[in-house]
Amino acid sequence: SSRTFDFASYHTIDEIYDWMDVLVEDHPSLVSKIQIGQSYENRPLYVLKFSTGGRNRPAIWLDTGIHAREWITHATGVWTANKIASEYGQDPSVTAILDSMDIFLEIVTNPDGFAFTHSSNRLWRKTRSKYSGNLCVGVDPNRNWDAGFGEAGASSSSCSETYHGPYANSEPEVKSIVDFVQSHGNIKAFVSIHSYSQLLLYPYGYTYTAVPDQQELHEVSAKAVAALSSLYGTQYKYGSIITTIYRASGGTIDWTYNQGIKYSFTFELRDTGRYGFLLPAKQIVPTAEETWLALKVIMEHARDNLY
Amino acid sequence: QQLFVGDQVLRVSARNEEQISLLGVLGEQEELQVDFWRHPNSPGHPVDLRVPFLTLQGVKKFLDFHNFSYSIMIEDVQELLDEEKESMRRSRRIKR
Repeated sequence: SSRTFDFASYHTIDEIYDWMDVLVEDHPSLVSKIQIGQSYENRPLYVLKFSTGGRNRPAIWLDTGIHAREWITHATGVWTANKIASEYGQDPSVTAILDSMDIFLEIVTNPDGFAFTHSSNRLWRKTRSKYSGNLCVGVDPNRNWDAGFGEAGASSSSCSETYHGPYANSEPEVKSIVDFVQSHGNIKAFVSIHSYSQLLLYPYGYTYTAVPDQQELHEVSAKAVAALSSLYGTQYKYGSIITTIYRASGGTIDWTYNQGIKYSFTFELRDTGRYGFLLPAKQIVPTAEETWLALKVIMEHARDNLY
Repeated sequence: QQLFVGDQVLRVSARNEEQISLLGVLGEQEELQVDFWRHPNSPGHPVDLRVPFLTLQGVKKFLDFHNFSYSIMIEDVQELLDEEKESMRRSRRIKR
């Protein structure tokens, strides 16, 4: 059951998908599971929907695991889903968010890659798509969005970890989200969660041009990072992608921002520089707990500043 | 299943833009199979590279030749992967 699930351990895709069903069973009036598409290898792309009713309410999107080897993000996604469900009706802030907005959470955003990390190569990052003429398998799904696609900050070599793919949205894992976001039409905040290096970033990654809402996004980031650090003292930096980390074209939140989703952010969760993508399982819950504080700041800000 | 026995993760510090470019050159040498865990950004920011055991000497030689300062962040990647696997196995056993 969702009560006996071990949140302090890493899990396979089957275990996570099974647990999602249990979460839905435990909170039938709040949580539902929707399928937004299928991966390249035909795995279902599931999104948890947290909703207290109403049609096409303004919504918050969260995703974890678009880079397969970043296991701490899937684990954080599972913990976060449980937190949202269990805090509704208990925590006034979460209750107020869900009384006016829906939350969508995709925990395994790159299921083929994730399954591959369990079966064959723990350090796999990309999707598992194959294109004729390509020497290597897989596309970096965080370089495959239609925002500066194919420009500097992504690789045209299929063997590179940052290969952008043959064309924007070539990856069904990306296209499914694009279709969902566009058909929903009322998503107000979009948070894509990665690891590691302890950053909270906002657009852009493909250009040095500052976004029109830079000041507000910077202020929200400062507040979110302060909340995150208050729990365990974890140090985060924040800023635009291109000025804080590196130039990256075709990235998720550049596209979402350009679609009109003002509160577009991406996280790089822990590590402190000891373990990288191999963060020990005992750090899952502390990581998720501190991330939750920052997420709440962003969600509350979106709720209080609907546009 | 791919094993990572003897692979190391090196934390490299680039002092200037020239060294950032050199790390880019290192990444482009496909035969070295360097996997950037944290990419070169700006001087002073740490860069983490996973280097396969077979090319470790060559990469370290490159870093030494160009006067990079670096430390070993993960001594043996496979050891950590084994620990991770064991931890998952233990968790499943307890659950049952």
